[in-house]
Amino acid sequence: KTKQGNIMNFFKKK
Amino acid sequence: MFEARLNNATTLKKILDAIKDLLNEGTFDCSDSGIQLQAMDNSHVSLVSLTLRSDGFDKFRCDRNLSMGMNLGSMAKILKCANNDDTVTIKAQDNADTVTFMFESQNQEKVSDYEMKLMNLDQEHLGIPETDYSCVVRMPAMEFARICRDLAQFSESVVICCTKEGVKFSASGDVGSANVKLAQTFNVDKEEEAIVIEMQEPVVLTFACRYLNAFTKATPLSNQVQLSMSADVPLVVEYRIAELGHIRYYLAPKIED
Repeated sequence: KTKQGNIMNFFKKK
Repeated sequence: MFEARLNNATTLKKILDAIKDLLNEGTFDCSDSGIQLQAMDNSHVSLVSLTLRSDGFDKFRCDRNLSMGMNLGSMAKILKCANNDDTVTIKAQDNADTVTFMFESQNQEKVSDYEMKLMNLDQEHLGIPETDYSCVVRMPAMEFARICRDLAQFSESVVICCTKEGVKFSASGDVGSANVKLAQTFNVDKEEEAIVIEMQEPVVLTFACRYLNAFTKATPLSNQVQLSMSADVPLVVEYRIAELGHIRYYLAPKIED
């Protein structure tokens, strides 16, 4: 089973 | 004063088609270097980054940096009113709350302008780090679109496996399973038909078909698409826009639960 990652977990807020 | 002109409305129509399914609205950041847009889709799974260089426009003037928040559905309605071979000019005054799209026919006999209200969007900008990707694949954009469309029939997700030998797209579900393998091409006549793989480390990653299919809406912009992948980081799907810039889509991978 896989779950969808969130893009904000990879790129930091500017 | 901001003014940007393209001699052909087709490019702008195609750009909007490439983003409007993923984004309801977006902020176009304008400076003397060009126009940029960065926005996440509503569910924060993917990120769209659009760069249009000022030197790619037929006329470009931007006296002061300005950010124009636009409803992309409204923008699409307006661009529908342009003929493909119309010249399109986007204009805004400094600190204005509206933007004007002007369309001029080839023979100058028809001139239309559409004014659209701007929106104040409180969008978060993310910093995208420079990354050396383990695998970079360049392939015909039509081929990528075809594979994404075909495999989406079998599963919600597609596994992309890239090695030195080639790249494999796989999907499995209730119906059964599907695998599409592409080998690197040698000696192709046309550059746009080439499949090129630059690999440092092999990678296996899983992505949602829904988003990949949304990205392929950019296919009319470019003959080739570039996929950049590393383990456990977002995939980058890049379409170059000839002489004007590029559109990059970042997609968070699916991870083991």
